[in-house]
Amino acid sequence: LKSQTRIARFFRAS
Amino acid sequence: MFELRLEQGSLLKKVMEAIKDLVNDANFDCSATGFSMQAMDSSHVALVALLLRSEGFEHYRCDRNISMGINLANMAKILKCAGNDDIVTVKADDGTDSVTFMFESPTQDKISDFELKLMDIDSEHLGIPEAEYDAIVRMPSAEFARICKDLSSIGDTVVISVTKEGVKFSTRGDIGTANIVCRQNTSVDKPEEATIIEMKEMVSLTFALRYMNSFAKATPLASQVTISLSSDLPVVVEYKIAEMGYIRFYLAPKIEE
Repeated sequence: LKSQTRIARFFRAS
Repeated sequence: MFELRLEQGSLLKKVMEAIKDLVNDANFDCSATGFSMQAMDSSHVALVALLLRSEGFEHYRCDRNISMGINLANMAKILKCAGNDDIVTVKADDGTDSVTFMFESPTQDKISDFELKLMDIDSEHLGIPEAEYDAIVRMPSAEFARICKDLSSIGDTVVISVTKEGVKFSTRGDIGTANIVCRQNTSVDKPEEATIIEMKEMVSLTFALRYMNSFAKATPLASQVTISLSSDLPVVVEYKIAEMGYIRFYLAPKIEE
């Protein structure tokens, strides 16, 4: 089963 | 002082319709470069980035960079009051807590203005790294919208796979499964109907369909959509805005943990 990731996992706060 | 004038006011209407259901509140940044916005949806799964370059406006003045916090549903309500052929002017004075939208009919016989209160929005600005994508698919935006709509009647998630054969959109649900394959198609006279697939590596990623359907609300902005995919990275769904910029939707994939 796949679970939903969040954007912050890939793009960090700048 | 900040002021922009756009003869094709319908463009702003379409931009708002494309993002108002995905994002609640956002900071619109005005600088010499242009009018831009970056915001996440409330679940922090998707990110929208909008850019309208200053050169694309008939008039653009920005004395100093400002950031305007706006509730998108309210801005959409105001822009709905503009006629499709209206010329739109947006202006904000330094130090005020509101922004004014002015709509002029093409014949100048009706002029309306609406003042919208600004709000303080504490939003995180994310850095989007430059990425080399494994596969880039360019296809008619209406076709992409149709596929997302059709698949969402069967399942909740879509697997997008790019191979030498083409791009495959698949779903499964209680009633069964669905697979839609689009092959590269460059031999059309009309470039807006082309499907072009640039593939460096085969890639297969899983996404929530409800976000894809939300992105597809940008379809009236562009005849083509570009879908950029890399393993274990957010997909980028991009609609170019005629001569002015773009609206890009980033969606985090579903991953086996």
